[in-house]
Amino acid sequence: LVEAWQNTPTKWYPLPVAAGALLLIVIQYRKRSTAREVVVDEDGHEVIKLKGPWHVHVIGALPLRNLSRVWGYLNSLELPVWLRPIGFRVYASIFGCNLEEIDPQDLTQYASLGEFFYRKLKDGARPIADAVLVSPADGRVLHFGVIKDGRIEQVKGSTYSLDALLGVARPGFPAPTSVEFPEHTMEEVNHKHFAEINGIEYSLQELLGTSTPSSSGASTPVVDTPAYSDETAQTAAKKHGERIDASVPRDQYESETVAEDVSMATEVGIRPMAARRDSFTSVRTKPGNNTFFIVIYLAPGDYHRFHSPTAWVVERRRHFVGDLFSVSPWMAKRLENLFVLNERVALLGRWKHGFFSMVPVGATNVGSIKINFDKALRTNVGKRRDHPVGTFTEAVYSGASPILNGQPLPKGVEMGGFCLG
Amino acid sequence: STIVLVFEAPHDFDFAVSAGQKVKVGQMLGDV
Repeated sequence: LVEAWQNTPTKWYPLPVAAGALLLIVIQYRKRSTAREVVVDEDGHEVIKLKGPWHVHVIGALPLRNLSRVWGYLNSLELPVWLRPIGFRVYASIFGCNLEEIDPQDLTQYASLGEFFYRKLKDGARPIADAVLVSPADGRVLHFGVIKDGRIEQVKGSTYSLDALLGVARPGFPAPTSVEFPEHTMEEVNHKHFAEINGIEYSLQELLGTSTPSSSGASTPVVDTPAYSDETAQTAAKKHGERIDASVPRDQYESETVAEDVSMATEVGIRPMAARRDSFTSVRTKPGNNTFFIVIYLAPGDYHRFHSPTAWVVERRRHFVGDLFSVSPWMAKRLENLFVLNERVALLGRWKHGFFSMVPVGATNVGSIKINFDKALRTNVGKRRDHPVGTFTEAVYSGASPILNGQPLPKGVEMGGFCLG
Repeated sequence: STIVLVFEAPHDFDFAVSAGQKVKVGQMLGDV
């Protein structure tokens, strides 16, 4: 072996790079033909497919999901303790992370890059503005506007379909119905009106912001009593600028008539409801309203947990198995339909003005999307034969709060986040 | 990663941000 190693002459041959690119395009072409079988729409609906310049097709031929999973695996490997402060400081300087606001601040406590990536922030690091809509995440606004004819502008000259993004108006759904809600009968509301978020119990008033000083004007003192003496609850409440009416023991809540809560919910425009019979088949806006959109891009160095942008009720979620192209502004400019091709979780619900949805979209380096109140959700897991790319699985959250038939979320509460891989 | 918000609001809803602007969690995006 030594002899062979030392004396064998080394000859260099140029590898034809074009051959490599050609191979990738052939792979992409085969993949596209099979993809067409899966997502072709018999009723002539728009077919969502990979469109863009040639290098986008080359990228499309790469095994992005596998790359993402390998990336996730590598980032879950535990780093030696001595390497952590150095490594994370280098990462922070490259991607511009602010290490002053992270919690815990001791970098040795993050066992892997994946853990550091999913870091928390200190209490109070993100005050919640007194506005109906606040940013759910740290990031950069890519674009925003009014949705016309069911299409969202991705970049100038390129749009994608709202229906495809949210999975509504698809063949097999019942005929479109409006998003109106049936009235509630009183005995149905005599359910337990508590909801629990991240281990903190909220009354309906707190959830819908009717008891926060900013909206009701009433200042509710925070008093540490046995009912709410839970340290975490107090800290979390302070962190989000919400005030828990700790002066009222929990059992007293139970004894109050829930009808008052119903009127409270009605006051902020969210009506309690029984289980919905229609299945979010169409998004229709009331007269005098518009449907708006805003797209926020999170850069690799940004804080990657996302929070509730307003007081709303999530009724269901649709997990779209998809590809994992990069969602950087560079790629968003070049790949049409990027946000409907990628793996994403569409959270559908309502707020006081009507329909409300929030769609975290995964990317190659962050294919795993976590929703705190949805333990069953798994994204970026192997190729599931029964869920080809472009289809979705749906779950409803009616159990979280029977009176609201969904998971109520106050403004600013942490909802989940993006993980590496 | 990216987050897309799609929501219904009165037509006089105003965005308080501009394209390309950096935002933080809890920062005002718009108001009625």
